[in-house]
Amino acid sequence: MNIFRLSGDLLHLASIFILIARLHQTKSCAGISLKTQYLYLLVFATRYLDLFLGFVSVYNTLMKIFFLASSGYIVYLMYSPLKASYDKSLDSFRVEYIIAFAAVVALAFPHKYSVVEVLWSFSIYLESLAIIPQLFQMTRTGEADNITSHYVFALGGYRALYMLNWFYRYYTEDNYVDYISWIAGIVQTALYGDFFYIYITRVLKGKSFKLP
Amino acid sequence: SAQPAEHDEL
Repeated sequence: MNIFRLSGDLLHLASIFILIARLHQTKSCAGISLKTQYLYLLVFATRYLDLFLGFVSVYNTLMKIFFLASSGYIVYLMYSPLKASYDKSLDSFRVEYIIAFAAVVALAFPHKYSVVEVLWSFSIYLESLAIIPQLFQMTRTGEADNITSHYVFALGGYRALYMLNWFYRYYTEDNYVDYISWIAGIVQTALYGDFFYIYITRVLKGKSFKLP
Repeated sequence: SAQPAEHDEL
C-alpha cells in the first residue's frame, strides 16, 4: 500500500457515496447512465470472484465487498424505485460493443490462460471503457448537474492516482509492472480528457457543467 | 522485471 493507491481507493469510494447521495437527494436518476452502472457491476462481479480464492488483507476484502454491494445497490435503485426517472432514449450507447471489445482483448492478452485470469483481464479492460455510456449521454444532452459532474470527476481521478501508484511500485518493488493495468489505466484516464478540461474550467469556477 | 504474481490491487 502507498499513499497514491490509498488516495485513489478513497476517491473511488467517495465517487460512489456521491452518486448514492445524488440518487437519494433528488429521488431521480436523470442524467445517470444505467448502462455505465450495469457495466461497473459486471466489472466488480468478474474481478472480485477472487474473494473466494485467496486472501490479501482485511482492507482488500472489505473494499471488494463494498464495491460489489454498492454497485448492486445502485443498479437496483435505478431499475426499481427510481425507474420512472430513467430516460432510456438518452442512454443510447450500444454497450454490446464495449463488452465484446473487452472480451476479445481479454482472450487475446491475459496474463495466463485460466478462467479467473481471463475474467480478471476482462474486468480491467471493461472498467477502462465503462464510463463511455455516461460520457456519451453527457455529450448528447450537453450538460450535467453539479453533483453528477463531481461524481464523474472522482471516478476519473481515482484511476489517474492509480497511475502514480504504478510508477511508485515500479521504483520501490523491483521494477514491478502489470502491463494490463497500465494499458487499461492509460486508456481509462485518457477517456476523461475533455471532461476534466470542462470540469476544471467551468465547474470548479462555480459554473455548471455545459458543453460549449 | 518482476511480474505480478497475484492481484493485490482493487
